[in-house]
Amino acid sequence: MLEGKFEEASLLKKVIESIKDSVKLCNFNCSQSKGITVQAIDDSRVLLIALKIDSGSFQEFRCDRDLVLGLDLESLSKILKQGNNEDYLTIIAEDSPDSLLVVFEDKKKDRISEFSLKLMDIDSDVLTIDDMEHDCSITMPAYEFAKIARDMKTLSESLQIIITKDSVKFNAEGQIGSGSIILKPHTDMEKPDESIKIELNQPVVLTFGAKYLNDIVKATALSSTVTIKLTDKAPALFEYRLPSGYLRYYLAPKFDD
Amino acid sequence: KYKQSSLLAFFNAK
Repeated sequence: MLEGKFEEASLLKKVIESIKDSVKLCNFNCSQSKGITVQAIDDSRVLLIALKIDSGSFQEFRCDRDLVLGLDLESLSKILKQGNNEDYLTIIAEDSPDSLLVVFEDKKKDRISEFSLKLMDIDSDVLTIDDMEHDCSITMPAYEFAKIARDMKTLSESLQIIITKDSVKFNAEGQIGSGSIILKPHTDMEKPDESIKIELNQPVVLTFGAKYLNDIVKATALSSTVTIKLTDKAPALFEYRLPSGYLRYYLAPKFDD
Repeated sequence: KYKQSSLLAFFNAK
């Protein structure tokens, strides 16, 4: 049996809102040691999502036996919208479940709402992702990266990221013209999450689909910072930290035709 | 101008 209680429903709501436009169906793997893990790849095989909600993200977590919950995220999203952000949220499943029970508890009122979501058998490709060495890593405010991704998409369907020791440059060239945004590393002592940190083994220039970057920044509400790890001619890793766990996106680059 | 690559070219399917 699985029983996981979140202190606030908002965490799972935000996680599902972050991924449901990229993948519609996915398996939630549940175990006592790892909590909930998900690996899902979008239909175009360009964007991969790796989610880990550790048991530490729950107020209470028990999973007697390893379970796989096949979920339609659009349907789960509909059910999660029934609860308030501040409600306790408990998810419950039997050992061989055909449905997931979702329970909201209002902390102030005596109101408990229960929903049952039908589960599905989902065949999914699982990819092996080895721990990669990266040429460089940038940590920056999540909202700032989101603004760049959204703004630059209006200029071009591709966004180039150029990292050097002294700066990170976002470059877009489109039909109406071109634009670039240059950020330099700095440390904000009072608000550390406002800092921009660059770690560099070697400079990197990579180009990504603006559409996919805009899917990724849907996770902005989850974390105040985003870490972007880039390697020449390889998929990029975008990581949003959860209170205990992470949401990672792996995005395949575009190449000069 | 740019061609989108696939993750399958980089990661091995199990």
